[in-house]
Amino acid sequence: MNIFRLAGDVCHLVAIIILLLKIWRSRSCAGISGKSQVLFAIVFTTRYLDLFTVFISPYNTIMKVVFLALSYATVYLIYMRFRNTFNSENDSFRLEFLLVPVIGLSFLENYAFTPLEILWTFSIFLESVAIMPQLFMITKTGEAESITTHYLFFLGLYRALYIANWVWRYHTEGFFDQIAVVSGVVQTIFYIDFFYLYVTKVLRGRGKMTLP
Amino acid sequence: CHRVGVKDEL
Repeated sequence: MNIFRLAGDVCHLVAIIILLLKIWRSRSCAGISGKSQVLFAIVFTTRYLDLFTVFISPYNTIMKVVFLALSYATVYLIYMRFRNTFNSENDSFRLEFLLVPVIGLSFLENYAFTPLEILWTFSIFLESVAIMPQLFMITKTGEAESITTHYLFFLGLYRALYIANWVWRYHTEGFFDQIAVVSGVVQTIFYIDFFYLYVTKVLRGRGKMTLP
Repeated sequence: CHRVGVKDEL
């Protein structure tokens, strides 16, 4: 554990809580991609199956359970509790375009050809593209509420901090997880364009982010 | 140095 890892996990948690609170307080999930949230729930479910096979630390176990619970709570709010506010016409990203290549790649490139390792690899690859339906939705509608942009900012910050964590671990422990690092870098690239818009539009302006 | 089955990151 190092400061980058810890800060990254905290940002991840903050992002998820921001989204959950936004939906809960406004009683609305307008502007939120339910598909992205379902993908994140699948990511946590397939990655944290090792809760049943290995014990790493109390921190590790607690965080995994919290991430799982919060991601399912988010999906529940979007598709059940506040489904009448869910804008499904704009959440039209075709999931098969993500799932088919990700499933294929996780069978081709993994650390061991066992169900748990393939599912872990699948979750790593899927996480790297899971935000695409949300970014697609913002591009399609041309705007995002500022609270949604704060959510995306913390998610992107979490990814950037994980890269710092890997640089740190490589130099201090010689640790290098090529699957996590390559897909982590790819994932962070998706946020760079958004970061630029966030700084120039949301932080310097007020209210909604509108695309040029 | 990757250990199969033990992933300490989240």
